[in-house]
Amino acid sequence: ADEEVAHDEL
Amino acid sequence: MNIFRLSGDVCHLVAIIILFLKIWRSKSCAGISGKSQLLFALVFTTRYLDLFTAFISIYNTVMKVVFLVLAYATVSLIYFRFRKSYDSESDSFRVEFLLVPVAGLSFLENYSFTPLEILWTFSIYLESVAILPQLFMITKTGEAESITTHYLFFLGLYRTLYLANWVWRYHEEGFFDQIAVVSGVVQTIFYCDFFYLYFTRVLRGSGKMTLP
Repeated sequence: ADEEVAHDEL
Repeated sequence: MNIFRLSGDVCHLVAIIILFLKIWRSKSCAGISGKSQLLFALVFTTRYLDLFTAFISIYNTVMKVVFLVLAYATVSLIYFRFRKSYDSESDSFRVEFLLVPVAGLSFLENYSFTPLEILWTFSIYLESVAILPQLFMITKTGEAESITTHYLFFLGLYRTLYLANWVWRYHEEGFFDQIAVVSGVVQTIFYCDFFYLYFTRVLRGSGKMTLP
């Protein structure tokens, strides 16, 4: 799936 | 946010500041791998492209900017301001042997096939091997100044704390980022050998770390 993945870690 | 991740980020910041100040104050980058610092600047650049598109928190945004600025400032010290002291002879690790597999893998194993996500994946895989030129340079020269070993210690501590952060987040939130965790474990393993030398030599007050 080409959904946007939210990465909350630096 | 949890104490492991926060202290991990602080250790990461401390490591970067230790290195920057060491080069700045000694006006020399002897013993420092410019290639590793270039790779770290590339890691931050490809990972923080969402700086303007995804707002997570003030802390997240500020830290990203600080890491980017310090990474490029360190690279510019090494390759421009103090380039005469850069030991390119010893900094001979073939980074293309890192970049090609990492780039290939980020196209094969990622969460979604979008430019931003592939670049993020690339940065995660690259970070796990970015320190290798520096570790290789130390084995090649057979020694490292103690300040350089403190830099590596705080980097290793940051990675170890992130492992604890992932255990905590899995336990508390059911959060599990497979790509980051697998890559992070590999990265931390690279520090084990260094940690052994650090605790047995540098902390014994022998100042320099000289390899057997």
